[in-house]
Amino acid sequence: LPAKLDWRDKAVVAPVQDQGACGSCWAFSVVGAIQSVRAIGGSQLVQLSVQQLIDCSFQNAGCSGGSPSSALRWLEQTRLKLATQSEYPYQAATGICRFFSPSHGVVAVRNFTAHDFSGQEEAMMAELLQRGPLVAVVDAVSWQDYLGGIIQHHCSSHYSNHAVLVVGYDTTGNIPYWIVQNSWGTTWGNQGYVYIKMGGNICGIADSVAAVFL
Amino acid sequence: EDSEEFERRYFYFQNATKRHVSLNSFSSELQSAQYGINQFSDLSQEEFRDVYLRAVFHRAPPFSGLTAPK
Repeated sequence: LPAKLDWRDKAVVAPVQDQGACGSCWAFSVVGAIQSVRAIGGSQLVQLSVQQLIDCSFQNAGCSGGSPSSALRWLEQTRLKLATQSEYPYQAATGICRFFSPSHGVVAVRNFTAHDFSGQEEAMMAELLQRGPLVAVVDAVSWQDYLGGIIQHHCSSHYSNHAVLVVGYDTTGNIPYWIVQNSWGTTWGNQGYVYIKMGGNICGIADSVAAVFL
Repeated sequence: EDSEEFERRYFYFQNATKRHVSLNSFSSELQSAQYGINQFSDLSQEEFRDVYLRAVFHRAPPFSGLTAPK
């Protein structure tokens, strides 16, 4: 495994988004992974519609919350091709699902995996390298006050409540850390990113990790 | 500034600054996380949880080796 991996360096990670006052982290994380995996496959990086997932993935509750696994299962089963962000823009509110013709859209999810990597973060590094950015569900209670730096304390792994996108890791310094894209805008954290110490399942970063196949 | 809403937000803000002192007491190394005032500082912890922490966690099976997709 390389000592450092950052998918942003390959220009396959879309800019940090701001979910606003809407509990749509689950949709941002899933769409973020799909965009990146598609770009890793050689296509141009295109921002896809988070709002489409919020409005149409009926097992989830739109801005009232949802599960990345449920969203991915729904995308896999329906083979829905996500529209672009520009044609189905984000509203920060749950709306009525807009239907397109089956051939319309950019990309569909073929399959996904979801695993618990706790105690196996080295395997998670390999998964990140092999599959591309990963969706993770973490405990983000202490992130209300986060400004930057590497989180090493005050972050339990028992009450996961927030979905994010793991885009890299860095083991070259004293404290190895995961590079995680959040969806609370660029004014939060490290220009919208949070760094989490590797190795101790800090914030539950390894508890539920999904990879996407297109 | 005399409104009930202002008083409540100010109270949450003061609570946040107390939390920051506690959270930063572990930040001994240069790279350690820093906690302080941001866009969420005038929310109560309950409000923050109710709006921003809405992901549903589904327990996943333990990883048992890299496999090819179905």
